[in-house]
Amino acid sequence: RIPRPTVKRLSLYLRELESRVELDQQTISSKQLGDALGLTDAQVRKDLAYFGQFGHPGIGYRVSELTERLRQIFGTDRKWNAAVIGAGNIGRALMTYQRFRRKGFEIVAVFDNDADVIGRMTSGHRVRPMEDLPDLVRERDIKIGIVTVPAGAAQEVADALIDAGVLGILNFAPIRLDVRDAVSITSVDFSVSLEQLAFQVSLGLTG
Amino acid sequence: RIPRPTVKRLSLYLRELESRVELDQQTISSKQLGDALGLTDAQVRKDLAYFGQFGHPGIGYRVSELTERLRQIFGTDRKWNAAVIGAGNIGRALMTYQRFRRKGFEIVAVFDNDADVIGRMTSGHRVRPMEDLPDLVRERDIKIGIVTVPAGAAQEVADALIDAGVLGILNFAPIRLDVRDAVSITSVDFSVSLEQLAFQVSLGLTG
Ligand SMILES: NC(=O)c1ccc[n+]([C@@H]2O[C@H](COP(=O)([O-])OP(=O)(O)OC[C@H]3O[C@@H](n4cnc5c(N)ncnc54)[C@H](O)[C@@H]3O)[C@@H](O)[C@H]2O)c1
Ligand SMILES: NC(=O)c1ccc[n+]([C@@H]2O[C@H](COP(=O)([O-])OP(=O)(O)OC[C@H]3O[C@@H](n4cnc5c(N)ncnc54)[C@H](O)[C@@H]3O)[C@@H](O)[C@H]2O)c1
Repeated sequence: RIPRPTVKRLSLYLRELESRVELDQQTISSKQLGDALGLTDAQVRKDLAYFGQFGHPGIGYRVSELTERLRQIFGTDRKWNAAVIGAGNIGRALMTYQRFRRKGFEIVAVFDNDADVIGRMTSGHRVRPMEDLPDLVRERDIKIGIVTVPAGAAQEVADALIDAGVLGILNFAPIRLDVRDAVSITSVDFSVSLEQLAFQVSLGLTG
Repeated sequence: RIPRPTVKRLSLYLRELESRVELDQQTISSKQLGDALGLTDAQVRKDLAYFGQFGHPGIGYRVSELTERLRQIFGTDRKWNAAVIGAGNIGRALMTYQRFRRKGFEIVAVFDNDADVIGRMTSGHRVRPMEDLPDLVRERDIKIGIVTVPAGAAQEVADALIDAGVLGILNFAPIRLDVRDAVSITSVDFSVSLEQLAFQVSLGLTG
């Protein structure tokens, strides 16, 4: 539908636009965008036309409008193979979480280092030992590691994931992970929500 | 240790200070704080002395310093009994989550409406039917409801919790809940983290 070269350039446009957003730039012309990426203004207009009607006569493109649209396209067109590390309580729950799939995340493997857990079936997956991580990351094109091990094991697990070649880590352990720049990391922490709730309820109790 | 009337006033001080923080007020005198709450400046100084050394000669109190300290006391001194509604994957995982307890949240009951689930033991609790909710909220002084049912059931569960008398709801269902003003609500939503991660990884992939 959208030509492959255009899709490849999509992320370059998006990265460029994101930095313009940072600079608070309101509008941008196809020439400016082209110059920044070594493309002709004609190519830019041709590419962007695949994504929608964005050109404003005399203005060029509205930076935030275009950025928003490209983000949208970019997010939903991507499919990510993910692995869960730590087949415990929260790890097993996450394997059933449908919203992951709707966001394009497909859990294709689950790992653990506990002999009592390895080899068991959970949500249609057999739990694999950590030794199998590098091979499976390669074979199954795993890009995302979901870390659901205790805090004390989280850093070594993150290291193993990075060595195996993942590009992103979703961390559930309550500890700050040290990752190299090549890897993106996002943490999930309920305790902020809990503190907020405790605080609000406390204030409410006296009201 | 701290007199009961002082503890009761603690949240009034905190609420007043929070609005001063909002207004960017840097310092406040015991007289100002007293006037706002209908107390004498002497009472204010007496109360606050229980919480630490905060008075600065010629200044009064530093708003952010005092607020921070009261927030701390307020948060950690409180113990909240909580109920989990929805003994499914994430509900059962949460019942093992130690960090809840460290934040002062004690899960004292778990409920479900599925006959196959009711009566089972999970993490030391027997799953109760929804009919028992009002009685147990009262008997066990439950202040917080943790909602871990499917999106379609979340609002009716929230209603049941509010009717039963909880003061706060921690919502894991991916839907905005409509609650009355008397009830605080905080939502936990991983999909924001997922989108962020997908986006960062996408940008990284072209780098
Ligand atoms: N339980 C929850 O609801 C919840 C919620 C938010 C965050 N968390 C966090 O998620 C993590 C897991 O919590 P849980 O309740 O599922 O714990 P759990 O003990 O049930 O599961 C942890 C699993 O990790 C495995 N493991 C430990 N070290 C490992 C290693 N080096 N390599 C591979 N696997 C390893 C264990 O064998 C176990 O199966 C913790 O850091 C916890 O703080 C849990
Ligand atoms: N699984 C996860 O890791 C995860 C993560 C984040 C958010 N969530 C959200 O949490 C919710 C629960 O997810 P889950 O995977 O545990 O689902 P689940 O199907 O395993 O569990 C839901 C439970 O709720 C019970 N239930 C349904 N309607 C009820 C009602 N009216 N009253 C009382 N109990 C009722 C069911 O009988 C079931 O036991 C969903 O909204 C989901 O989107 C799940």
